[in-house]
Amino acid sequence: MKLIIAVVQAHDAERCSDALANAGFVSTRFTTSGGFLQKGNATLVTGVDDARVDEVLELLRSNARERHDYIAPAMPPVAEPAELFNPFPVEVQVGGATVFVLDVSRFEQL
Amino acid sequence: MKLIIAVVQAHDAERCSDALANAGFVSTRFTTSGGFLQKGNATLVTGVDDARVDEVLELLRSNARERHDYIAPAMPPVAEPAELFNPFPVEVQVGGATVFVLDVSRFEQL
Amino acid sequence: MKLIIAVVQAHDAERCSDALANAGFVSTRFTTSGGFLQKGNATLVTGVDDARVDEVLELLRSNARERHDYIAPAMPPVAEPAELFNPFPVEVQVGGATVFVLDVSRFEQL
Ligand SMILES: Nc1ncnc2c1ncn2[C@@H]1O[C@@H]2COP(=O)(O)O[C@H]3[C@@H](O)[C@H](n4cnc5c(N)ncnc54)O[C@@H]3COP(=O)(O)O[C@H]2[C@H]1O
Ligand SMILES: Nc1ncnc2c1ncn2[C@@H]1O[C@@H]2COP(=O)(O)O[C@H]3[C@@H](O)[C@H](n4cnc5c(N)ncnc54)O[C@@H]3COP(=O)(O)O[C@H]2[C@H]1O
Ligand SMILES: Nc1ncnc2c1ncn2[C@@H]1O[C@@H]2COP(=O)(O)O[C@H]3[C@@H](O)[C@H](n4cnc5c(N)ncnc54)O[C@@H]3COP(=O)(O)O[C@H]2[C@H]1O
Repeated sequence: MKLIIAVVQAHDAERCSDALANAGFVSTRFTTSGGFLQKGNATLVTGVDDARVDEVLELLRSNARERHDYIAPAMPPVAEPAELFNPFPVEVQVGGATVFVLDVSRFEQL
Repeated sequence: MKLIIAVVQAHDAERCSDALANAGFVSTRFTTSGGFLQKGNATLVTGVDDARVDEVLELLRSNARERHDYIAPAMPPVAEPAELFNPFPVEVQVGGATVFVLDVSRFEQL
Repeated sequence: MKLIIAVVQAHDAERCSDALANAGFVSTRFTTSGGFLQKGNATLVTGVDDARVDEVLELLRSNARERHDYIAPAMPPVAEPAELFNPFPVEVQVGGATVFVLDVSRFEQL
């Protein structure tokens, strides 16, 4: 068995967990936030047979979208001459799903 | 060392983490939700010596209960003749604890 | 790749995830609670190249502080003669960061 840990954007979380459930996968959802943008996102965790890992990755690939997000630039640590500091928001590209696959050494339903 | 990840029902979370603490185990609780029923549940995570994994599983087995839950059936995608569509809630059996045991390659207390 | 799971105190969570981001690491934050003190804490998860695990541990070591916490003692199960029961809060030492390092068998950005 493998444990699949997928960080997806908040917009895509419900579509992804519904797609997994419709394909017969069981999953658990954690409400999380990104370390960089400090915005809410979601982490979906699902334990699956080794043979079905690719099927889960395919479902995530087609249900999690890449988007652009904007962060207001922090005031630079050293005060630059005013005309050099660019006050406009900086564009950051946020991927669809970031996925870690781990080995499960034992699985029990008690 | 092993990392034990146990998804339990919300009703059982406090009883399970108290049972672990009383037996000298240290654990961390994550508030989660199920992908299928979309209801709140809890995920307890505890890192333990390999030799004590069975003791943790036994504590979870006796503190997490199996229950029946009900979900209202979604309207079927293709409209069936009215007399075929069963509007009554569907019974779903929810287990006591779903447990994943993972190998820990390194453990540090900083 | 390794998945680093670090439980830190709520006070230190922001300083730790900022330190990781400033060093170029990407991380995800889970809001959690301790099984024993039942107080809010935080779990930071970051997937990193094997070669950079020590760098992450060093950042956590210098950004997560050890503190003393107090818990009110529960009434003992068997009523002791009043003069033996100590009503004063019990001091508990809470570490800086508790860290689990796991092997990642596959990493994908979809
Ligand atoms: N230190 C840094 N310097 C410069 N740019 C940075 C950066 N940290 C993150 N970014 C950029 O910001 C986006 C959002 O990151 P955030 O940490 O909020 O949200 C992240 C994080 O919650 C999670 N994630 C991604 N890689 C991870 C990893 N290796 N470990 C743990 N979580 C990860 O997935 C979310 C989306 O990540 P994605 O890579 O698509 O998109 C990232 C990345 O393009
Ligand atoms: N392999 C796995 N990976 C990750 N998390 C796992 C898991 N197996 C169980 N869980 C977690 O444990 C909860 C209870 O699962 P259980 O199998 O006892 O009870 C399940 C199962 O009897 C049923 N079920 C779940 N997914 C289903 C699906 N796709 N089709 C049909 N029945 C499903 O509904 C009950 C509640 O499911 P729900 O998703 O709300 O909540 C799940 C989920 O949060
Ligand atoms: N092996 C492990 N697996 C999973 N999570 C772990 C862990 N070791 C530590 N943690 C997490 O880190 C927090 C701080 O643990 P620490 O050992 O520094 O500090 C602990 C420890 O000094 C003490 N403690 C915890 N459980 C105990 C127990 N069963 N008996 C006596 N003292 C306990 O109370 C402090 C706070 O514990 P709390 O549970 O509230 O919060 C814990 C827990 O959320």
